[in-house]
Amino acid sequence: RVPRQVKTILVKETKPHIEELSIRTTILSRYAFTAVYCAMLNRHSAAAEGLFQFQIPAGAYVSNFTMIIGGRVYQSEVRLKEKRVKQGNGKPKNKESSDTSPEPEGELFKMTANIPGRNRAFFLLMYEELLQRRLGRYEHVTSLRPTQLVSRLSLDVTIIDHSPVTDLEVLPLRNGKISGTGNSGARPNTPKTPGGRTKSEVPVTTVIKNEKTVWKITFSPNIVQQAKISTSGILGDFVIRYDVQRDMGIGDIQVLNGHFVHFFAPKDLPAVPKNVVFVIDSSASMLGTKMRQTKDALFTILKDLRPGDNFNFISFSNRIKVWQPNRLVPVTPLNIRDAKKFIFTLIPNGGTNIDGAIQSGSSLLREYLSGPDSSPNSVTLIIFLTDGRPTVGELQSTSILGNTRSAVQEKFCIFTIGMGNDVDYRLLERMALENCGMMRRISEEADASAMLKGFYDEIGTPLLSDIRVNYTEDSVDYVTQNLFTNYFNGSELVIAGKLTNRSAESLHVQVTASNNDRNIILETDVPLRRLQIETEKHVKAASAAMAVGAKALGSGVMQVLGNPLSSIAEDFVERVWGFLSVKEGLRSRLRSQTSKEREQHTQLATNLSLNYHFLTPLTNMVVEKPEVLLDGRMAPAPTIAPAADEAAPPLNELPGNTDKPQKLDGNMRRQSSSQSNKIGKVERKPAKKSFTISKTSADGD
Amino acid sequence: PHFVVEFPLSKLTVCFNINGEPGHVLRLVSDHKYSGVTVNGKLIGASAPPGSHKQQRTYFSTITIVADHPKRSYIEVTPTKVILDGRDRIVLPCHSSVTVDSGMLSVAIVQNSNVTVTVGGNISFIILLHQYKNPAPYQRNHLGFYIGNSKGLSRNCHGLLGQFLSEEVGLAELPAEAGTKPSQVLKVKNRSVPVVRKSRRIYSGTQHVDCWFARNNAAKLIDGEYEDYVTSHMFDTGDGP
Repeated sequence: RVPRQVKTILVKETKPHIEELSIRTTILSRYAFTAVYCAMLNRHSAAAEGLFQFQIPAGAYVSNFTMIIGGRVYQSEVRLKEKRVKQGNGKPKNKESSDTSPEPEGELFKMTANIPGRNRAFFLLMYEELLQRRLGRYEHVTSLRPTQLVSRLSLDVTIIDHSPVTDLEVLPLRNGKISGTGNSGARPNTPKTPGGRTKSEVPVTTVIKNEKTVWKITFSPNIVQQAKISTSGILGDFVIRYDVQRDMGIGDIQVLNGHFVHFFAPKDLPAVPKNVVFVIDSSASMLGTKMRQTKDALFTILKDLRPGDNFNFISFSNRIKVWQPNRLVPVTPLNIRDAKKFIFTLIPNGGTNIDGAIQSGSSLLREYLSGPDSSPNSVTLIIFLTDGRPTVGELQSTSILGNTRSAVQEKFCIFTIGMGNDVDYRLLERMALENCGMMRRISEEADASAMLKGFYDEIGTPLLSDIRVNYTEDSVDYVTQNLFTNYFNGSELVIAGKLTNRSAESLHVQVTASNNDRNIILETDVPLRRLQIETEKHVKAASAAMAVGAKALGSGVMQVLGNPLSSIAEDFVERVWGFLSVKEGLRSRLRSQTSKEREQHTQLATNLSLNYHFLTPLTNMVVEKPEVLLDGRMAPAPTIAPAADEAAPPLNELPGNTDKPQKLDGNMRRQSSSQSNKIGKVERKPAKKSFTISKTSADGD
Repeated sequence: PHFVVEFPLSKLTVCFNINGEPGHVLRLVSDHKYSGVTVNGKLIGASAPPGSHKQQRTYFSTITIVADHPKRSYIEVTPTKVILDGRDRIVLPCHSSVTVDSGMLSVAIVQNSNVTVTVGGNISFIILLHQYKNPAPYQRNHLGFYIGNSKGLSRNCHGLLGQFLSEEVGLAELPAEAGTKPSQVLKVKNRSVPVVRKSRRIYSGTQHVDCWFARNNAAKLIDGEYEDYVTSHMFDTGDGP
């Protein structure tokens, strides 16, 4: 029975009512495909504007958007961003200036459309993302914020993995403000769900384990249950965390249709000691909560430093204060106590001298590394935190970046954290990217203490350094990043590429890395055919799950579109490669020093975005909007199909919707080849060595 | 397990069996005081004897190597993984090829085939990984231990294999008694050990070696009795008997 209060809310609702919101996600070997289906009813006789909005994860790319209004299909097209189109465009709202700014934490996909009187509109949005392993878990977040009570709301997540899934957790709905989507690094202190059932107040989550490698999670609160959580339709984030079994081997390699993806996350390795300098903003704007939370986090971080680590602190405002001048100190109880005193006495005032702070930190580390106390195989890093733009000393971002590069001399990495809204995130991201680090943002309202500690936890335990992943010479092409400065505990390195010879029996994979004073070489011959068969098996399972999901999604839409998810799954390894290549292209573009270099990276990332229909900072999603007459009826449309042929694509644009892999243009081929040349190729086949040894032995049969 | 000892100077190969008991840890190489290297092997039994007339076989389930220099390291090899324990611990699976090299100590796994442990450049041991796809009841996944390079081991090295590394042996023929063939004896450390001619397969059965076989758990061939080589635990480095 629907309570009277809920009925009243529904009756009072003037905007078109969401009859159904179904979200189906299939996570196939950590690559997540999500389809969001929304059916909206305009009860009134006059036309009304329907708003479809959906929060997509920060790392995801939208790959399709389709509307059906008044029986007509309006399908989106991904185009070059520079190309202005008069018709409606469905770009995510936050992406308007994202060409120059780094990815925000989450993006709101928004589309408004006029729905004729007493008519329905159907929206279908699809996005894809490669789940990143952080703190030993993959986290999948679905935003459930339809902004109104929904008659039929359902979320289905199917996890199909090559390796057995472990430690699956479904967290209670993360309510409140739109929070980070896994970028936070903070882990809410929530209990593991006993028996696979969430401890959320809403008793509607079920976790069903079908078989060893297939898990299905469903969440479908009815309208009354939704009203109990929130009458405004802001339910929160539905978060699933899990990991997969792994060991110290070469990792997990998947092969499909001439592409491969290699997940490398070894365990059972000892931590490498680190030399770390914390560079902390103590300018006036840090006053209050920010400084208190920063101090809390630093106190906790101090406890987590390991005996082999060396550290120092720098605070900066107008003045730069170095806790232990000219040296790094080892982790001893006395040093920890003194460091706590230093942190305790930090008082925010003055401006923000970012350049000076980085120079001081770099000079400390350079001197330490050239001294007798440093271990050649330890990992050295700066953790830099600020809440503002540079206001003292060097103010120009380009100069700061140049000075930083000169100071760092590729001897250590810089990890940057920005707090709040007044940060030059582009500066921080470039600073991190150019110096083998990462950047994190802490939003104004977030719990900075937990997020700062979470970020430290991610990078606090380096396990390997100078990691190099090589594949048999001439067997692979267009390999994504295969050299990594560090591998941190709980993370994962992912490499993808194309196989030049699809019929090859095996691929030799070699990983070389350093762990403290040891060099480690991992190598194996990967049986390509067997892996292809295994991956196909998983794809079949995924396609079946997607077919069930598609059936549940609104048959009208699927009749029109076929089952797009299923076809995506069939090429998922290629899509992982495309996804990673686009990300890499965008990162390289941000890092580029010259306009020519930037142009090359832009071209590469754009071509790939267009090829795989990814809505990225370089592309627009264009969709024709229906015209509705004043009397509420649809205007007669000149064409039924989407306006794909309105304009000929520019010469450098790849055709969009092709099933087969596109031939890459000359630029990319040159670039990838040069990249391939840079990476060492394996020629040696280790196989089973024949060795000359003495017969002196003790053996069995 | 079957033991084979090669005496290069004497150009003789001697072999013997020591069956032991499941759970026993046998000291194979013991040079703790000098080169700092000790090798022990733990026995397991098969779940059934190969035939009604034969006794239950034992195999090496784990080989442990303790190396003292430059710092003490413990290496534990099983058919599925290698645990490298020094200041910290690394667990390496045997199903992929892995090399861990820290200068004085190196461990190299060739996937599902063998593990080579090199200490200081002039001591190396090869451990073969015997894995059965469809084992019979009397078969167990087990290990074979081979000495690759013993130049770095001292003349005082001991253990079931180690004691022979610097020894010379000789072969003598005992005159035949009436109605019997002449018998052979091995002269080792002033002891005479009756031996017979046998053939052994080594290196996972890929090669044959003709050897002089000493019966009764190598009685008289080895110093003391085989029970003297049973140690209290896997990482025991006590000197030989």
